Amino acid sequence: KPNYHLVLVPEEINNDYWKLVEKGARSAAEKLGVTLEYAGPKQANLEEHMRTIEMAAAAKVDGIMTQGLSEEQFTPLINSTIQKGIPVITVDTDAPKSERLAYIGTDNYYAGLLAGKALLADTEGEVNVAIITGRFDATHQKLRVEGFKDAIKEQDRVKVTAIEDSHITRIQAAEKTYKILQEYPDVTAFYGTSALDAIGISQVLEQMGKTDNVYVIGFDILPETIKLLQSGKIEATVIQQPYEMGYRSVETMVQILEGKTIDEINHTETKVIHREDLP
Amino acid sequence: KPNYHLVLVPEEINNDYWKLVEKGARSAAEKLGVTLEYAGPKQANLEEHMRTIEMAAAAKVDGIMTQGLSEEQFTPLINSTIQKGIPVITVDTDAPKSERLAYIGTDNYYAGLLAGKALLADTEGEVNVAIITGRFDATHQKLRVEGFKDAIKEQDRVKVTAIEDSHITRIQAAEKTYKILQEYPDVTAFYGTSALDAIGISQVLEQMGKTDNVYVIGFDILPETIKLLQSGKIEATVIQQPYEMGYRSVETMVQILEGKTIDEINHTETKVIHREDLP
Amino acid sequence: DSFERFIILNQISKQTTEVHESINAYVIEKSPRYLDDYHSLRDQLMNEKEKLIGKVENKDNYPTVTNYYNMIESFLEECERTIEAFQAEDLNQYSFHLNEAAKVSRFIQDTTLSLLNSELTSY
Amino acid sequence: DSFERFIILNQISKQTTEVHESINAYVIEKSPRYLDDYHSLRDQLMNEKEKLIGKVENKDNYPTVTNYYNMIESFLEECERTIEAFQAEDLNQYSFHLNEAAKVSRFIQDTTLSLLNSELTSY
Ligand SMILES: O[C@@H]1[C@@H](O)[C@H](O)OC[C@H]1O
Ligand SMILES: O[C@@H]1[C@@H](O)[C@H](O)OC[C@H]1O
Repeated sequence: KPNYHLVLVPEEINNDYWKLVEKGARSAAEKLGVTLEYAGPKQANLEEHMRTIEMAAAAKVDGIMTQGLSEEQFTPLINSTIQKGIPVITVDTDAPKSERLAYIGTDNYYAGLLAGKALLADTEGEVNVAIITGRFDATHQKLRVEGFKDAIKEQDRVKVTAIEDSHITRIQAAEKTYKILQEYPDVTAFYGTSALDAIGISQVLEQMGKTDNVYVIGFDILPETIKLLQSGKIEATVIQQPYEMGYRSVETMVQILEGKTIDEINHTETKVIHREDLP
Repeated sequence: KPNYHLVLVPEEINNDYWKLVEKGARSAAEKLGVTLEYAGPKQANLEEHMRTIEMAAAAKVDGIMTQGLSEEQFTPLINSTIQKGIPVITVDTDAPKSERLAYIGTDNYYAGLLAGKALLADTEGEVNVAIITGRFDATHQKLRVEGFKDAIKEQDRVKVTAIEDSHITRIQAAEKTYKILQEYPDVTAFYGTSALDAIGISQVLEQMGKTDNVYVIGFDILPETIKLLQSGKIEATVIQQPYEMGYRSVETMVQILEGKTIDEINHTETKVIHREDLP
Repeated sequence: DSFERFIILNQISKQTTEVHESINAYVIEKSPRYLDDYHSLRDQLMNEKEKLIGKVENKDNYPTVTNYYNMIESFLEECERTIEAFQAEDLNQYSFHLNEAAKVSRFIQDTTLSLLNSELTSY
Repeated sequence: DSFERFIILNQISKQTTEVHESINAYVIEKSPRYLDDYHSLRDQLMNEKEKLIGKVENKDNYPTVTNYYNMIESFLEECERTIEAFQAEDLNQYSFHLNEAAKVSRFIQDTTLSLLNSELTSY
């Protein structure tokens, strides 16, 4: 039985969300006797991300699991890697126009839609919502914004006042929240589209004593996000399954290498949760 | 007395012409007690050339002598190097719009003019001339072509049939000569604008038995070029003073570093020579 | 021992640069002499990389050294393809593979440094 | 001896990477912890580079080692300017100097390899 050498290339290696994806991938790797490498940029950076994929291809690894962060730049790279005979599957963020063999992750448009519906259900009257998104140039973040905007179109009472990017870091989410509140003091809701955004948003709201009169919905259930939800500092969050994404990406890649048929699209569970949904 | 550290960055370090420039620079460096570094691309390449200049600037050398190969790319680079406090002078090829402190070398437009005038003087009747130029993207080569074209405008009887580039190598000069003669068998003259072009041209003419009925004027007096001139395989060549350029570039840089006033433009001698001018 | 590993890694980095320079020279200068250079330098690099398995690899650096070994193979493959396409006068292909070879040679240099750096830590 | 020179050059390459990473982290994550990292890593690099003069330089490699020493200084200057401009919230300046620091760090890595390669030849 061959010992496969797989590489998981995340957006930012030390990000808490990606540590969960890695954990899932490692446990599958251990179970299946696979060598798993986890490599990528220390801070989100498209060029470095792509260079890591190219290096893995030059190193003739058996398979690469990565996000399809940008249609324009990743599609040719994924295709040329596959042409070199190295299978590629996308995780967390898809690149549907590329020749990637499978996608494992959230339906990001649908997740955005759910977030929008939750805001409508949870609020009444006029709402000015500001959006903090992980990155303007990343496909999955764009889909989360699009889905959200489509959902809130249903009712005229909710308007998007502003949109800023956090570079998927908590500190920049906080900075941009502060900036938005300076420019638009009448904002009554925030929507954060990447794992650390809601944490950054609620930190600033708390400092400004606005926690109780501003609605917040974010993404993911990192330990700190759960605490904020429990204490009512944020109202809702969209959950994903990072551990499962990691686990199934290794599993699926091994199936591909063993010549088994696999499903091309594998959406992992996503839903909105509130405080009352917590165990 | 300080021991200055100067860097000479040529277009192609092993090119016979640049070895002469280096020789001149080294003898001035020895005389003035200066450390001279000679660094650059092994094959003509704009990016590598610029990178060598940037590395010298980061290495805080005392002065840089280089060609101003391309107005667009070299001017900002020369200017930012000077802003870092490192004097730059241009050698062999000028970048007059930049903040370079001095130029030492041929007046390349004038040299082209001389070549054109020589062709007019040396030939009679209809002439179809083909041009082999070192590089299309280099300022000095463009000027040599421009000057030549302006000179031959004086008489309608001379037409430029074709123009190709040799990448300042002899083998590509030969290849392009062959290519031109295939497409335009009625070419009766060649003009080579960089040091190895006439050598490549005459090699092909000899193979095709056309040496006697095709006029050739080239550049520089490398040993092989002199032999071709003596044996009548080429009719004329435009001489430059590479050794003197190298020598004076070091001398001028030291004067700049010692705070002496210098002339900004220092054209070195250029003229056309024929077999009868040889010693 | 550590010193020997340093030597081998450095040899590989140096030879990668030399092979790369010989290919650039051959493609521009077209002289058979450079082709001979390329062949003998290529063979040296092929031999040197075999020392990685016996003398450099250990249980801590195993994935990185395997990557490194395979990058050298990828590099040599791109070089071969460059020469073949060049001799077949296929301009598009040879400039594509020359570009790939340059990219992989850069990866090899970066991985040399990270392997040397990890040697330091364990020294 | 040769081995000691290897160690010093490798240390410098490693520390250059670490300083560069700490600056990138500070600028993106903005946490004071990364600023502390940067200060202590910077000081290490400043100390290590002094060993070049005493232990690595010789009459053959003198110009290259001087260049190398000065590149490290240029790199550290660009880092300082990045931090200053960043703290003064001057976006244009800090991204300019960050870019320069990245460029010079690349030069340092390449010069590390060429110094190591020339060590090999004289070994
Ligand atoms: O892609 C990731 C996203 O799914 C998560 O929500 O936030 C962090 C990102 O890196
Ligand atoms: O610039 C140089 C030019 O002056 C000479 O004529 O040919 C070689 C070139 O590199």
